[in-house]
Amino acid sequence: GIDCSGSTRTCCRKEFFVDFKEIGWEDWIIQPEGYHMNYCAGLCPPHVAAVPGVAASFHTAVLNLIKANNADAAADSCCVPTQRRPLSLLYYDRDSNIVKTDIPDMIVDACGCT
Amino acid sequence: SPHGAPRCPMALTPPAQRRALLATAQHSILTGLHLPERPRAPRPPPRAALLSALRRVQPQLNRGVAPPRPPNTAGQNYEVLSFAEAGPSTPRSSRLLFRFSQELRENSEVLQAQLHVFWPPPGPGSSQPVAVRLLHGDAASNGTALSEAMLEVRGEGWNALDVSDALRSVLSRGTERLTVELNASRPPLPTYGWDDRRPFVAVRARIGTPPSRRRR
Repeated sequence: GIDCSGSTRTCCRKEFFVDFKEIGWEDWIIQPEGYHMNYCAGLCPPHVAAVPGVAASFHTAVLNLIKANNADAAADSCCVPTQRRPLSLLYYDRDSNIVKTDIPDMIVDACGCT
Repeated sequence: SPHGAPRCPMALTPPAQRRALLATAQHSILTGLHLPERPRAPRPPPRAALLSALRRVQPQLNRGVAPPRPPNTAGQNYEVLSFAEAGPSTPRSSRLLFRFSQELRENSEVLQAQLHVFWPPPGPGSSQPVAVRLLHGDAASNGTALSEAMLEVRGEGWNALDVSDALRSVLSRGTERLTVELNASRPPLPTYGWDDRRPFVAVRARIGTPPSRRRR
């Protein structure tokens, strides 16, 4: 996956940080101070679309050939998260107990075309 | 999207996009925590009690080592620290009240629960057994104990007692309250205030497999 820069138009990862103070949640979330959510944006032209994580091979060549000859299939390709990791939170529940948990698949680490 | 437009989502103006992303972030966190809404007006324990409890359950914090990065597993585990409220007490007997969350009762399976109690220095060279009764809810004085155990207190320091079965029993009866009664053979019992020696229960739980669902 690639990170978005000013000139990137193809599928990339955009960084997006949610500061818990900005949304008024700092009174119940002890750690961390914010959430590096991130998200995916950009175009997925037919030659980029592939099964994420599959290296160039006979199979990807066949898939690209099918997509090149099938406009509908190419239009369905979306820029989506291909790698995520959990968000660790330490917070107060409504009974003021302290809870630590890891919410799976919350932070987008990489993006790719479907 | 309108007819004929690409089917991929996300085509908002920057301010609307930011609002949508913030709303998505809040919704994702609450959904991930299985909370219907954000907790309101928590009453945090004193910092000293919190640090003392965290050091007790995560000894690596004492060495300045960061906890290990969480593995990207399918399941979701919880660790809960519940601090005691002081209940009625006499020189020989003292009650500690714990209140757990509704989410723990409804959505989770308790893997382990340990009661941590700090004991002040006993008389020179002596130890003393402390009878611990675990009671359901805000139990009446003559309430039936869920279980009883003996805690052999030797010297000053923290003592731990496994209360997993008692907590599971409390939660399966539809309440989130557990009462712990300490009875000392040699009074007086220590008094617990809002300091770094406040008793607590440390719970490890797993989301999504409550006992009733597992049986079914």
